[in-house]
Amino acid sequence: MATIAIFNQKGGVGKTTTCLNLTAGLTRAQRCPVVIDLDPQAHMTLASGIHEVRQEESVVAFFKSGKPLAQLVRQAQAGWEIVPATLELAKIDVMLGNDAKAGSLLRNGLSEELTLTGAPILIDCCPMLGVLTLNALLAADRVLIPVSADFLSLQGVHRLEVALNVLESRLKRKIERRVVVTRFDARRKLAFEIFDKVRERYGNLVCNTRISENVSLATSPMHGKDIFNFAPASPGAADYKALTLELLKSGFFD
Amino acid sequence: MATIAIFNQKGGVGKTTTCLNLTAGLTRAQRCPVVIDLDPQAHMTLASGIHEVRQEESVVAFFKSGKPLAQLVRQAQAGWEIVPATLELAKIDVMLGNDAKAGSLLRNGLSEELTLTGAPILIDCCPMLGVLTLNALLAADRVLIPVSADFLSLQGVHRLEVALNVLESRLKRKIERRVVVTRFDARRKLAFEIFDKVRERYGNLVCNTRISENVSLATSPMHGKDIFNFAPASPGAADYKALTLELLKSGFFD
Ligand SMILES: Nc1ncnc2c1ncn2[C@@H]1O[C@H](COP(=O)(O)OP(=O)(O)OP(=O)(O)O)[C@@H](O)[C@H]1O
Ligand SMILES: Nc1ncnc2c1ncn2[C@@H]1O[C@H](COP(=O)(O)OP(=O)(O)OP(=O)(O)O)[C@@H](O)[C@H]1O
Ligand SMILES: [Mg+2]
Ligand SMILES: [Mg+2]
Repeated sequence: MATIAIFNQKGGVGKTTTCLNLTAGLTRAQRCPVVIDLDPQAHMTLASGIHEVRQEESVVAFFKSGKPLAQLVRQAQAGWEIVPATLELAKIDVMLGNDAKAGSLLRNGLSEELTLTGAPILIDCCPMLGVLTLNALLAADRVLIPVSADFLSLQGVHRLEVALNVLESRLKRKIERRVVVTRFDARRKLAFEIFDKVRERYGNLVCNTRISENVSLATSPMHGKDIFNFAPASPGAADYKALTLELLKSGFFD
Repeated sequence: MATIAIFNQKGGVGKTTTCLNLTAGLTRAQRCPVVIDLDPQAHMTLASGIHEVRQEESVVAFFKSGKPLAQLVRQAQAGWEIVPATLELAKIDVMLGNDAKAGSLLRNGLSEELTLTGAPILIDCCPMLGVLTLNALLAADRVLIPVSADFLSLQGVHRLEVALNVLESRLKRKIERRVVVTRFDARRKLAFEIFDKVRERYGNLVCNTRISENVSLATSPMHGKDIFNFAPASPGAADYKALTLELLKSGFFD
């Protein structure tokens, strides 16, 4: 099974919303995904309905004291498994700092434990290409890049492209990537302009499924729920169901 | 004149959009603001119409080799002055690392040079509370916190509140703050719910001016323009003009 990093250094493009609802989509397709929350904001942890996590029980304990990931996994209400984050994760970047091996801690930690279960692993990243995100990119087989249908977010993808190409030459392997357009508001000309530019530049790396702008997607995390449990009849639920099926069919999680 | 950091570790809440259009509003009110771009994405630099910046001419040169900020300031097309950013800024966090003095480099660099001009200084921050943003918060007299009218962004403010209180006790001074609600879509119940929660918790720290959701605000950076030069008759221009006046009147920039 594949490990997928969900990343774009542009903030607020729908990384967590995509991680939450793709995880829920995979759970509903009996794929039993495991999520790792690598964002100090711990929004994926929160949206999974998990509160008051102690640092020793979070992914911080893995980075700080080498606690095995398998001991940090817990079950979310909706059925998937998650290694939660806490705020202290923000200190890891400075803590690990310039250490050459700092970037591959997660890759080594994953290979010994979680990958044995055969479940797809999704990693929610913070909006910064620092040591935490480097860990996610080196541990991942593939990268899913959410791009919201606006100009500054499109900028983020060009930048990320450059960073991934640099990483590929260092790793001497290809990092397969897919781009998914989020917050697509069909009432706006800008949305179509951005979608066309993304397609023009990234061709068939762009998912056919576009996630439309839908207030239920912005509301569900408030109730610690994914879109399928919160508003199953909403356009948001239909879009994320379609995205889950499109990615499953293309073997993105294999 | 005051130094203002524009920060919320939640991504995509309108930090750069607020920095750009407040800077433009201050320029139109003849306050000749100076902007410092502390985001490795360099979106404020881009939205100011500045392209192809070399590292030695950017704020990276200040952090890396101590080049005086006054030598790095340049004029944007629309009239304000800016110290631009480049991608290499992302490496500063790891470079400065654990050094106790790393957080006050900008404060020391500013006091000797730019503050003498009497111009208000605005700092656009990246969505991560690392060493770069610590520099902004320690250099700032006040913090302006954009909160977009959605749940995850509201979460960010609670977290930031805790971090600023910790910083205040370390600095033994108050860090005055104001919250501004952005991307307010009056067609959504969620927007009013979030606005009420922000008011309930932060009282008169919340600006009376709300910035409404307006596609012109998402489009103007694509043309390297602020909202006043791009769409002067738009609701976005009216909102940012009102915000500029409200903050000027309350002495926020003094
Ligand atoms: N398709 C959508 N329709 C409406 N709102 C959305 C949609 N996708 C995301 N949002 C809202 O936009 C905001 C940003 O999304 P989200 O937090 O998932 O982005 P992110 O990339 O994870 O942000 P960060 O960079 O802070 O980690 C959230 O409040 C979310 O609820
Ligand atoms: N009032 C608004 N109406 C419509 N779109 C907006 C508004 N404010 C911001 N946006 C759009 O939302 C996106 C996020 O805004 P912006 O980039 O300013 O946020 P940010 O907090 O600076 O993001 P980051 O965390 O990546 O630095 C941008 O594409 C911007 O154009
Ligand atoms: Mg997120
Ligand atoms: Mg920004």
